[in-house]
Amino acid sequence: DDLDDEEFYDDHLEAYFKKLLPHGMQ
Amino acid sequence: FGSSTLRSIISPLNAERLKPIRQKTKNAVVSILESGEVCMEFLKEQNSQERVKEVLRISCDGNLIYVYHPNEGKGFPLVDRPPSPPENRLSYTFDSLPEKYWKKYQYAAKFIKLVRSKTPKVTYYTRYAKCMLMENSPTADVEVCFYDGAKIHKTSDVIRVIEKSGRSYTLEGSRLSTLSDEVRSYLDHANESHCVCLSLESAINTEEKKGENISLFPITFGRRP
Repeated sequence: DDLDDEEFYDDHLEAYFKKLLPHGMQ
Repeated sequence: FGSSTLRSIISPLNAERLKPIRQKTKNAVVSILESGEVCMEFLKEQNSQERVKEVLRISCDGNLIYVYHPNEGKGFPLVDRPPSPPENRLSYTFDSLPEKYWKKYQYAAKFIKLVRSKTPKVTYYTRYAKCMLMENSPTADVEVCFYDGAKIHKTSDVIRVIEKSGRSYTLEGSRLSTLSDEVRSYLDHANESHCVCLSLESAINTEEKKGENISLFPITFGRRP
């Protein structure tokens, strides 16, 4: 289980973070 | 790890109020479920097919962990939700989790920490900016998005500035004295807004403790002028 080089960030995660913002305004 | 307990390395994760997500990385899928549980599926490739061979299912407060090996160890193909826990799952508390799972738990905790740092807890609209205090308290991140396009992102150890022109940089102690008056005024407003957010958070926390265990967060104050 090589977790050392795992990277979470990608477009899917970025889209999720954007949706968390109230009123869709960055 | 050279440490005797997992607790000496990290605190239990906390997925309270986080929105569901299912995020795939190279060797694993980490999910925040509707229930608030955090699920990690570890994958192995078999005949060109990714199969879920091991699952760690962690309670929302991080204190209860189920470990199971789906399909009696043979695994299941990766689908859009984690395999359900079987009756013969292994059950641990945070403090009794065997050391061989610590790294996996830390991996889940790292993901939850990242999501908390991006999830607004208190949103406060000022005359000039939207200020968001994130969920990763204590020392939560703050993002101050000015209506003119400038942005200031404060974490526990750095301040990142994006000027309205798009120019961006990280502030270090030595640079603070060389800032232009304009950038300094943005920073001053960000600091003031940050203080208001902390004060509002504290007041709502007090009210929340009097209530019936229902979280009053996330909460928004004001609106864009």
